[in-house]
Amino acid sequence: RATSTDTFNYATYHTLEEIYDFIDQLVAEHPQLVSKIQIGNTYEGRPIYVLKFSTGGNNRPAIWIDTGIHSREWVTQASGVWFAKKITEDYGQDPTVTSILDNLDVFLEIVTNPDGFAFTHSQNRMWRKTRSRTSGSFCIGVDPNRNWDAGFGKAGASSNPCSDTYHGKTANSEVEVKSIVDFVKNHGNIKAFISIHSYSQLLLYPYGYTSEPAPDQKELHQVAKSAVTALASLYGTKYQYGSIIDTIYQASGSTVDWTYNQGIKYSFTFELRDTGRYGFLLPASQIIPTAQETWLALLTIMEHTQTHPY
Amino acid sequence: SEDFVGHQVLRISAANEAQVQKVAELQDLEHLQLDFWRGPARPGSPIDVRVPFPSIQAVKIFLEAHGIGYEIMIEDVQTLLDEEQEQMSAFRA
Repeated sequence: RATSTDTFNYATYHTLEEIYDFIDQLVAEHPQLVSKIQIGNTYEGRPIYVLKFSTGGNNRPAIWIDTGIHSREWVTQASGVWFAKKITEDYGQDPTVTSILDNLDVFLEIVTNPDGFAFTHSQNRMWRKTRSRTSGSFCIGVDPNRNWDAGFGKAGASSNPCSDTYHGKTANSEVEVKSIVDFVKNHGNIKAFISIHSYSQLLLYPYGYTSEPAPDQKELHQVAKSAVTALASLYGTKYQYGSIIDTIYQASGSTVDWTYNQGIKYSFTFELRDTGRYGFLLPASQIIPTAQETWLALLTIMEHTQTHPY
Repeated sequence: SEDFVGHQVLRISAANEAQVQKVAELQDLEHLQLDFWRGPARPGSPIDVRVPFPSIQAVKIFLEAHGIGYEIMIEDVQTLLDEEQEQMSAFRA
């Protein structure tokens, strides 16, 4: 175990226990800035933690970031760890981060699918779904990015419990999804929601379940353009951007379609590196560059959220 | 732990809508145990699929029979996983 978050190794992949230790250490080191909130327990009983970065105030407008809802996308959880440390380093040092945190809270869920993540470390590195059981089927797990109440069960998700895109019996059937839904509804003041996946280098906005353009499509497109420009400025990594359905394929019941329909205008989802060499098996040497470039895009979205209140 | 020895990840290039549909048909063949990392979407959009060793020949024959281009993106998944584990172990040590 690292003795502090300064000696934590950000350039390697870590187990769930190591990440949870990191979270505790970060909170202990920055009690005035960071707190840990448990928003629920997984199907297998693991705690689901969210880091809250706040400089005070009461129910301030907030930005939500989650990483790793698909458990095998290891670079996303690893990037989430790096983001958490970066926020604590930059608050009070970097004017953009300082300004954002002086006005908004940031919530960061580093391991959004803890059961699946633990399973990728112990049994099956390629596991993507939750670990819940479906009655009447031998197959396990639901795709937590098809389980949200936005076009739930429509084309772009599978009704087959053995499929990797199985949508589940009902919307929010997965406690990992329901916990976020409850949190977002109870909070009531989340203004941006960014869900991070890998891979294929995309920055996407709603919708995925319908080809109808989102009412804010023009603005979202401009924000996405600015974000991918910022991202590319570091290492030249090229991202495509657009609506989910236009840019990749139809996907129903996805996270940011639900958040957008809840009124969270700045709803985006990332697909991080790469373009076709390693896929989900991105070497650990690329964790930090991936996180660094993604951070620039996140800052763009967060800054836009701050300067465009609604 | 699940063993991925001999599993390959193929990057498939479907040139037209008909080829996209052909690749989509592969998704329904459950006995092949394919794992689509990037699903079939539209012509020109790459499709990545992890193919277990026992299915490799059948998939490649299927693609070649329909004139669908592909290249091997990952030669052996388990080799990469072993490297990943070694790296994690080295850092722990």
